[in-house]
Amino acid sequence: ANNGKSAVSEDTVYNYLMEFDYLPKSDIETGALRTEEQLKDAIRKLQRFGNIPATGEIDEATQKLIHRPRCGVGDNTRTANFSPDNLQYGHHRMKR
Amino acid sequence: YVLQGPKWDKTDLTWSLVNWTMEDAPQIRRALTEALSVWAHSSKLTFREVRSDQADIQVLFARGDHGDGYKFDGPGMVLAHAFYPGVGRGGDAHFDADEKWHFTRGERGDSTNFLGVAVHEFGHSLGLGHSSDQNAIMYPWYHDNEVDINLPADDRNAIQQLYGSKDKTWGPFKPPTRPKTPPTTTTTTTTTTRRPLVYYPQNRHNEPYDPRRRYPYNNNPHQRDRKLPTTTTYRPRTDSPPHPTRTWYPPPQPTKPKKLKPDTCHTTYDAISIIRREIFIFRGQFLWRIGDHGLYPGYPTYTHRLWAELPKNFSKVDAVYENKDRKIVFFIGRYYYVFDSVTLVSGYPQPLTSLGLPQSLTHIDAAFVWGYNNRTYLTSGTLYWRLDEDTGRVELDYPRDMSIWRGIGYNIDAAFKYTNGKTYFFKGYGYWEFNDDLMEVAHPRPKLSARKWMHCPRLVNEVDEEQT
Repeated sequence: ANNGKSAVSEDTVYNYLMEFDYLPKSDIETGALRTEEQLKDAIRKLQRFGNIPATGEIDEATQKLIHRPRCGVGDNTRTANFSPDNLQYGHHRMKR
Repeated sequence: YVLQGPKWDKTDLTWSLVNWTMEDAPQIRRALTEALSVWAHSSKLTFREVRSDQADIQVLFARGDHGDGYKFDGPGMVLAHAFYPGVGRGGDAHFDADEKWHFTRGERGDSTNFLGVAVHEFGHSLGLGHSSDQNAIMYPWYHDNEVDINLPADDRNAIQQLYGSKDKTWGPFKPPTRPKTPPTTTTTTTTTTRRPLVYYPQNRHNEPYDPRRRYPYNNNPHQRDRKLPTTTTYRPRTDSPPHPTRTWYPPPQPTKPKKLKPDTCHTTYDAISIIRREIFIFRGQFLWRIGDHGLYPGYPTYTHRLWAELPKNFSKVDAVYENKDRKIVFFIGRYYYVFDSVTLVSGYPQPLTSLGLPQSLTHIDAAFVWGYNNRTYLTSGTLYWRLDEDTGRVELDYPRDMSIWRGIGYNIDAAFKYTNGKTYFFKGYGYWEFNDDLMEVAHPRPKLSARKWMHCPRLVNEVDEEQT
């Protein structure tokens, strides 16, 4: 639960992670629930990509990162997808 | 750095600015020219501005939902996006018109440096993905650095791996004794002052971008055909259901065919589904049946021969699927029919409204079980619904816009889940495989249905796209 200290809601973070390829986009339709550890893992990947400490928590640096203007193309961190079907590196996205 | 997807198969690329505001046009074109010259400086690439909707890289400004499935979000956050090399939208770069841009060097304040963003987006247009190197141009987050003609090492290595550097011949198949290709002259890099700017007719009034100009399977919501009336006045139905709920025996046989049988290797599909582990494809009053040993001989045949209790004069099956109780559900016009094998279940047909669908809905385009979650979806025009099989009604959060199924577009013909668990969408003579995790088509260009599903041979002069 959001205790009010965080400037970004968990929903915002969740949507951000889906939008930029840190969580499967299919979650947008399925509303799939992720375990705490899966979410932390996705946040860590975002933090590593953004060159901030990989705490797995929505800390201040992460909030700042999420608010930074950016390109709309996803970061395509394949390993962020938890479905085993997705570990096919031979497949390339043609475009976004 | 990350090389993403394909690269261009040529090094002389064309670009075109699609829309602009009159006062900014010269600055924008200058900035775009400069942005491209950054990539040209470190590679064999050359760029030429053209005034054509056939340019490799089309640049445009758009706001909000602009028809490509990737909405802009107003000022801040997402600034722009671009498409990786390819046909159609491939290579195109879109900038959020709601951003406060500045187009000249040295300008600061609360506005965003267009040149820096443009260099980044063109990186995508050329085949580069995002890099986690925060000094790289391809770092996804905006940094307000002055743009240097010399790329950071990460980006330079990436672009040279794709297109070679200016001072080297490239390509593994050139013999070492062969003389070097003369370096490309910079005079071909841009043509910004060669010709006066001519406005496209469609942009004289700064009209919105219309992707239909180039792509047959577009989904521009501003331009699409509105086949699904949403505001028309509902007239109470006075006709009776097209087929009474009674059992026919013997089944009525159509006496004279209204149309010739469709050509197996050259037809569109109205509906397709796996029924009892076999593929059934419907077109007009006919169907094909494909089992373990391929297409059954004698097909296409009349759909009535198998499901005699379908209405006598139906022109086509709109959609069909096998539900979790293994009942076969046909959608024809404003009604749906549930069959237990080939017997119409008592109480059917029922109107679409009994599923919770709106009165205004005239038909269903496709009904399919999505392999990702095994839930049932219905589509019509620009909208789709999720069906709760337990309540027999569509769920409350629906309808939603079809654009979430990225790359599919609107007004599809059919969809189904194949035995491999993947979902396929059909439109015209083509189909797309869907990537469930990325929520987008696995291949942006549709493939020919006849080749895959009917196993039709390739024509002599037909390009084999998969081999290519």
